[in-house]
Amino acid sequence: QACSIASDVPCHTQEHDWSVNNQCSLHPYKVSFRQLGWDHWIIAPRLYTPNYCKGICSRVLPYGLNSPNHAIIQSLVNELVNHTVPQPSCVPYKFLPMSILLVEANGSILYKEYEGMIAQSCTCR
Amino acid sequence: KAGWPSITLLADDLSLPLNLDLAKEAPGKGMKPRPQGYPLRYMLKLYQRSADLHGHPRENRTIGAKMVRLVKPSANAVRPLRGPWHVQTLDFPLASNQEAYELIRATVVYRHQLHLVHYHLSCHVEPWVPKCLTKPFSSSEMGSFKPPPMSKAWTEMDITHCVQQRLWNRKGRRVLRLRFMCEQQKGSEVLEFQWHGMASLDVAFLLLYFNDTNKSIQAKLTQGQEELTDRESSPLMRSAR
Repeated sequence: QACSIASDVPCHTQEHDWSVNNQCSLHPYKVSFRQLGWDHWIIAPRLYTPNYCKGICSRVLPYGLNSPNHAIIQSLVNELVNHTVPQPSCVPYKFLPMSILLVEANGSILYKEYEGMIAQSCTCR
Repeated sequence: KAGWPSITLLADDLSLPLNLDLAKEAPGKGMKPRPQGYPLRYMLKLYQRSADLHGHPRENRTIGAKMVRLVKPSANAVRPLRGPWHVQTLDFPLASNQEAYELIRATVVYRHQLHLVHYHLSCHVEPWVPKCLTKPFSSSEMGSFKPPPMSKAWTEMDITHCVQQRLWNRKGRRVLRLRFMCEQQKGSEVLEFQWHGMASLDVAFLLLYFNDTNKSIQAKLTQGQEELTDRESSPLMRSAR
């Protein structure tokens, strides 16, 4: 933890609490294929839950985020050395596949399992 | 879709991940009308057995493939009546080979009973290709694969061997031609049967099952690297160095 490594970084401030509450995490999100403009060729499912990752990759990177060492160092560089170096980004880490039933342009019907369609967890990197 | 040019361009790059072809497959709004009838019901059943309401693939799915394409005949020609026989020729266009996918099974689903007003016909299909091996669908030979339950009037025939050996590796336009043959049921009088409207009926469709080869290519690459490493570390190679 940055505050325990660098003594001049306070551990308990309002800013700290805000960043803890807004830490990088997975947010459930549903969208319909109609909204995406794909309802004329996707038969099933009707709803798609891609989810998304949002939040701050603060100097304290929680263990569960599976961040690489590089992210921890970049976070420290941003906080302690150079603010122009950005904080690590909050991005999807694990994904789930999704089965889609669709109509092809020639009228064929296609069942297909697509990899990497649903965000299952997030990471800072 | 007009709003996707950049993604469509990206999808043409074969080095990009497989899932980008989702954008590539998106047809324009001016596509053919949505399929209806039994072919659509069949694929919906197949989907329901393979994925839940949210589209998550079921762990116990028995489809045995990552992709299933239902192909409807592009053209059908009706032959003149010959006694009690009614013959229809069906052409199924086979899309171009995609290297990322391997054809693992091909079946034809057809109506073996046709109940029309005043007529009851029993039907079967025959491949146009000579000496082409076909067999009635046998689930015992398919391992864990189980097709969705079918309506009584429909049946399924395995033509994997026929498609793989005779057609699949051909270059250029590939069309699978099948004869759909119906006979008036025995005991009934041979009547002047009109095929009006028959051509538009759903009488048969083709199912092509694929698995993606990306994982197998990756496995081969890894295996190749391991073999190379093994060879390099062998005493023979060391002495040669």
